[in-house]
Order: sequence, then structure tokens, then C-alpha cells
Amino acid sequence: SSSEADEMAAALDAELNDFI
Amino acid sequence: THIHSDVQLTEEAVRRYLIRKPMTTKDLLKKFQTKRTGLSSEQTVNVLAQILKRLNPERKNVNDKMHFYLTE
Repeated sequence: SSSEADEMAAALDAELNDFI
Repeated sequence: THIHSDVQLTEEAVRRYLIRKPMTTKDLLKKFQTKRTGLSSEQTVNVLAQILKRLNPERKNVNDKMHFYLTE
């Protein structure tokens, strides 16, 4: 579903923001 | 056991996409949908995060969205 895709993108963005 | 997948989430696959054009995390997730790779959502996020950290791609904002890209 698109909401699952949104959640995954948010989780991935959060992981990568920690890395910056 | 054999896990059916017609798409593999690998560093090389991600590298090829990012060389072709800048992509957001959402664009990349669309390329590696769980139903294609056989991975769970959590695995997909974790593996993609590790790959992006290793590749350390360039970043730029397009239409207010962060895009990753690589040059050859």
C-alpha cells in the first residue's frame, strides 16, 4: 500500500539523517 | 530454501540506479518493492540504509526533495 511505502521511506530517511 | 525474487537489493543494483539519475529514498524503495525482492519491509529499509551509507552518494534538492546520485 502507499501508506506502507510512505512509512518505509520515512524510516529510511530517519536512518540516513542520523548518518549525516 | 529457495526464495523467489526477480529483483535483488544489492549495492551494485543501487549504484546503477543512482548513476543513471538522482533518486529519492521513495524512488529507490519503488525499485526494490518487497513483493519483488522477497524481503520484509524492515529488511528492505535496513539493507538500503546500509548500502546508501557505504555508497555515500552525492545529495541535491530537486523540487524540495532530497535526491541521491552518483557520478562514474
